[in-house]
Amino acid sequence: APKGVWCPACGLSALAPTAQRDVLIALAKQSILSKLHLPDRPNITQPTSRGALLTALHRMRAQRVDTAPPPGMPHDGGIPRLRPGMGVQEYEILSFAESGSSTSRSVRLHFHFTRELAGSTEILQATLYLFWAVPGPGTHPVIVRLLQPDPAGLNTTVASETRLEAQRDVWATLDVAQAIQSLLGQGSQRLTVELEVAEDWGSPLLAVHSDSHRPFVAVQARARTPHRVQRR
Amino acid sequence: GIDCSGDSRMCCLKEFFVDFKEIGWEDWIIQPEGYHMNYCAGLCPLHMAGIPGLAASFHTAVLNLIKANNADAAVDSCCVPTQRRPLSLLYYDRDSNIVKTDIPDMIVDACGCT
Repeated sequence: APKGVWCPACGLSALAPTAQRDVLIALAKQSILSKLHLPDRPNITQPTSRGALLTALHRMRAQRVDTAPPPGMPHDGGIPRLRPGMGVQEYEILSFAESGSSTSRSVRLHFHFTRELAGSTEILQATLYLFWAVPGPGTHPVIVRLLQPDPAGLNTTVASETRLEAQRDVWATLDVAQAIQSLLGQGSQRLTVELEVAEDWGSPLLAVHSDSHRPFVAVQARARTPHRVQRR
Repeated sequence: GIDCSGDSRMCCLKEFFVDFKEIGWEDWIIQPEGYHMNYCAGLCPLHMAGIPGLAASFHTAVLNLIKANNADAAVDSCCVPTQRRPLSLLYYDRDSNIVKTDIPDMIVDACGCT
C-alpha cells in the first residue's frame, strides 16, 4: 500500500481500474504460491493421463471402502483427523511410477516427492498400489523391496522387503508411510521400489506401461504446525 | 456483511474473481477454474470504534494490537473479513505429482467493522 495509507486495500481505490486488476492478480498469484510453498508456478512436463488418474482415484475409493469399519462406526481410515476449521493444511498426493532399470525377473519403479513435502509435513498415510498381470494359474510369489539411497547417495540399501503372493490379475497395496517419512527425513525426494519374481514371468509388471494400470503411491500428509505456546 | 454495490463508501465485500485460464495457470491447476479473491474495503463509521460489545468479539486481540502500536488509531476502526472459507485445489506439483489440498481462510465471504 502507498505510504501513509491505513490498510492494504485502502490505496487500491485510488488506482485506475486496470492497475487495480493487475495488483489484485499479482496478489492472488503470490498468496496461492506462498500457501503451496512453491517458489514459482510449476512447469508441467509430464501431465498424467486422464485414464491413469481416474483409475487411481477409483482404486483409492475402493480401498477406503474395503478398509472402512462396519456401518455406524466413525470412518476416518485410521488417520488422526483434526476437527474441521483447525486451520491446518492437509494434502493428498498421487505420485505415479517412472520405470527404472529392469531385467527379465525384476523391475525398479521410482516415485518422486517434492522438496515442499520434506520437513514441513508429517506423513499420515502412504499406500503403494501395484497391479499384477500374472502369466497363468497358480500362485506367483513377488518380492517387493523398498530401497533408499545410502548416506553417500551412490548406492541404495534395502529399507524393507515384503513377499506377496499373486494368484490372479489384481491390485495389491502396501503400506509405505514409514519408508517415505524416513526418506523425506533424510532429505531425499525419491522412493525406489524393486519388484522381483521367482520365475521368469517376463517383466513382472508388464502393466507398468499401460495407463490404466500404472503403479502409484497415494500419500496423505499434514503441514507441521509450529510449536505454539497457549496463553491462558 | 454488506456486498459492495453502487456508490456506497461503507465497509463492504468487494468480489474479485481470478480466472486461472486468463493468467495461464490452467495447465498446472486442474481444479477449480479460478479463485474468488474477494476483499474488504470501505469506511467504518467512527462511532463503531470502541463499542463496549466489541470487547467480547474475537477482534479484541487485533484491536489491542492496534491500540498498543498506534494510540490514536483507537478512534478509528477497520473494515476486515468476518467470514472466510478454504480454497480447495487439485494441482500438479513440480514433480508432476497430483496434489489435493484445502488452503484455510483463503476466500472471504463477509466483511465488517472492528
